[in-house]
Amino acid sequence: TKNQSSISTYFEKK
Amino acid sequence: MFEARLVQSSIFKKVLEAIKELLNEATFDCSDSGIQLQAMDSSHVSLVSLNLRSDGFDQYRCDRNLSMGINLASMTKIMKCAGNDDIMTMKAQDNADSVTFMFESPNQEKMSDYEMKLMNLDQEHLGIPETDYSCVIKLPSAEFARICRDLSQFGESVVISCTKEGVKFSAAGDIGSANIKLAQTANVDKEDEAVSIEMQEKVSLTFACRYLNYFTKATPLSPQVCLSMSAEVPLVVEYKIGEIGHIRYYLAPKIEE
Repeated sequence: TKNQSSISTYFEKK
Repeated sequence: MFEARLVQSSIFKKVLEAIKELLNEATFDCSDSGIQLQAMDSSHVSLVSLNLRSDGFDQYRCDRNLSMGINLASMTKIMKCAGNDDIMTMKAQDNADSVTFMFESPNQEKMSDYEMKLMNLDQEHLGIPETDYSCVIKLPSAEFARICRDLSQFGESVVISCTKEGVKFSAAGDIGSANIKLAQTANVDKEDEAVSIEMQEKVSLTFACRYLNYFTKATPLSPQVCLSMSAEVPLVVEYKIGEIGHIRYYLAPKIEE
């Protein structure tokens, strides 16, 4: 199975 | 004082259509350079980034940076009051708690204004680095919308695989499986109908159909859509907005546990 991760894990908070 | 005038209010209507199913509310950041919006959907799977440049407006003035927290359902109600050919002006005072939308009919015989309360939204901005993508695919936006719609009948996920030969969209589920292949167009008479692929390295990634379908609500904004992919990073789905800017959607890929 493939899981969906959050988009925020890919970009740094400003 | 903030004031932005757009002769074609239909552009703004289309922008709203392109974000209102993904977002309930959003902050419109107005500055000298234009209007920007960045927001994650409520489940934090995707990110919307909108950029409308000040030079794309017919008149634009922004003396001080202004962040307008807007409930998109309320804004939709107001934009429904504008005719497609109306001229639209958005206006707000510095530190205002409301924004005014003014609509003028093309012959200027009807003028209306609507004031909308602004919201205080907690917003967190994400830094999106400039990335060189392994594959950049440009295709007709209506074709992409059709593919996403068709494949969502088969399963929750779409696999997008890009090679030099072309791009393949696949889905599988209880009723069976589906594959749609698009080759790069050989002769391009009409640019809007072209499929073009720039590939450094082949990529295959899995994405949630539901979100791709939300993104295709932007189809009326542009005849072409651009998909950018690299292994293990979010997909970028970009629609140009005439001469004024763009809307980009970022979607995290589904990954093996």
